[in-house]
Amino acid sequence: FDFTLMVVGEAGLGKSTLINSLFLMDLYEERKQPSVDERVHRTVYIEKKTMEIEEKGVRLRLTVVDTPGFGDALNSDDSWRAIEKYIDEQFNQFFRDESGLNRKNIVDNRVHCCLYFIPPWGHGLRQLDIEFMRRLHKKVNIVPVIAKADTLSPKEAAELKKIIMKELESHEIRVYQLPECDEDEDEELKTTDRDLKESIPFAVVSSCQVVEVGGRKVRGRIYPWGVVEVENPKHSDFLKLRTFLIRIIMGLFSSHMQDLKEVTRDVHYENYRAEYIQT
Amino acid sequence: FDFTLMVVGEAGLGKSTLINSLFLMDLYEERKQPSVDERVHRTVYIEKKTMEIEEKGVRLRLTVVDTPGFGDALNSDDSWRAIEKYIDEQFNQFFRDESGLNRKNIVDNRVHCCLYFIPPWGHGLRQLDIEFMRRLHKKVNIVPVIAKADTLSPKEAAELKKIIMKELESHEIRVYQLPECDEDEDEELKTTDRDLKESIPFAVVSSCQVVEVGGRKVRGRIYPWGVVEVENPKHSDFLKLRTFLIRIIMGLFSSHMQDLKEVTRDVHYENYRAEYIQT
Ligand SMILES: Nc1nc2c(ncn2[C@@H]2O[C@H](COP(=O)(O)OP(=O)(O)O)[C@@H](O)[C@H]2O)c(=O)[nH]1
Ligand SMILES: Nc1nc2c(ncn2[C@@H]2O[C@H](COP(=O)(O)OP(=O)(O)O)[C@@H](O)[C@H]2O)c(=O)[nH]1
Repeated sequence: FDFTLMVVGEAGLGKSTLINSLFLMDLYEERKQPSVDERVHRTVYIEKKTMEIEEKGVRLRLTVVDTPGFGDALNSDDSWRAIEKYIDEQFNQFFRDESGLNRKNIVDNRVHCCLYFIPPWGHGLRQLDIEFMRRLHKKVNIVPVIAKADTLSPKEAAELKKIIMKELESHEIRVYQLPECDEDEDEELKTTDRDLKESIPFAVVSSCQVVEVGGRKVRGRIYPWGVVEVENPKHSDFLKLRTFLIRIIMGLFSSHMQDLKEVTRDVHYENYRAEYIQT
Repeated sequence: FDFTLMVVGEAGLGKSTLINSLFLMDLYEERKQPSVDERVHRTVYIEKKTMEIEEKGVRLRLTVVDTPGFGDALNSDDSWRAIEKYIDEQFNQFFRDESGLNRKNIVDNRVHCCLYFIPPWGHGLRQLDIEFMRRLHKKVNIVPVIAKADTLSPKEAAELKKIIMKELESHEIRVYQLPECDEDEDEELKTTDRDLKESIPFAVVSSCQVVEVGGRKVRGRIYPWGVVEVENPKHSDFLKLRTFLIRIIMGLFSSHMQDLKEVTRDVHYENYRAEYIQT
């Protein structure tokens, strides 16, 4: 069972730290950071890493698609093009495989979900963010994430989320929503789901360091003024994001598989085929 | 006695908060933040605010030049042009005034110092940063500042400073250095000066909020995991930056006035006139 997660955002926003902590993997070991000059002469390129993981008894082949170079160049107008091209190619490939003879063994490399990292500095979304999401929200499920949220006090985080959601709405950008709960689902699940929906965009703090807090070993960041606990819901939406992604994965696997596979297939294919036929 | 400080950096990096706390002024009251669309259709423009302040018995007319729109557009290639144009115009004006008849009353609007805000999230400088500083370090004294440094642990801050200084060096970008201390200056001043030089770029945290810590009222940011004290040297280089700027201002005013006025006049004028005569 294939699940492909794409990660988009500028260098240094904590993307690899987040991916490593989400799946407790060292998908990214100590990478040597390219210097500014090296970084600059490259445009966006695609980097894939695949691993087998087991989540709640489900074995899945997780592919993480990284997009180094995003937003790095002085002219970031085209940052989204290389990414759109990659997404289209995967759809194309799947399209061909699906209508081919070897349907039983196709590998599904389509991008199921894209984590888009928003820097917590600005007063809302930047043109780069709007441009990317506007162009790709119909082709891939976007989950916006506020990076390095330990820069924001709880009040600032709440305010930034409001501003971002308003700006997304005014540009008619659809972000990934969990499918509606069935009426017969238990109350707790419904409340958690509603909770998750209201926390978007997730304000995340991540860390690969283990620290000791009150006798427990937790992941966190140590500052001279205190310790940020990654898995403490008062400090970070990390656990919420993790639950959200697991829901997405489970959903793909169980009765929700209809929703995503059908929606993905119908809506995205329709959009894709419509555009494909037009061009 | 005129002193003009220019502030350059993207929106949301805490520039107005820093300026307000540096001079304990409300130079920027609650500004209504323009929406992404408003921000985007503007290129960089210059906004000046002037006020009279008294620092260590010296009355000075401080002008803060702000540069909204910097780095905001998708194509940030020209962010530096409007700023260079402004700097040139002030030199030009001063040039004319100085050779004019009314020398006694000229207003010196030349930009004496430029605080350049570097976001703390990358792995070093971005192309935008290099481009700006490379083009303008000969025309104005640049003081690089790492914004919102409460994102960085002490170790990360030290590492980022090292990387930045190395990248500046490799691009031959000269940042403002305090003039060498005279041999007969007392030891304490020499040590402080050396301390300041080694702290560049200053990793700053600023705040307009007053919080109570250990019975004292200090400026700080309250997080669920602790309180960042703006004036605590273990938490932020705020005081170092303030001391540095005061040194610059005092230097302009006293025996160091030779250094900056002459250097500014000779070096910058030479560069400026040389270019001016060539074009
Ligand atoms: N303040 C803060 N720093 C973080 C966080 N996550 C990662 N970092 C730090 O940011 C730096 C860059 O992280 P990295 O994961 O390499 O970023 P990437 O370039 O986006 O993959 C590292 O020094 C991390 O320790 C976070 O949630 N908050
Ligand atoms: N984490 C952190 N936030 C800050 C700091 N300084 C200012 N802020 C916050 O960043 C936001 C934008 O600050 P502002 O001064 O308006 O930024 P400007 O657009 O660059 O002038 C406000 O919510 C401030 O409270 C800082 O040093 N650290």
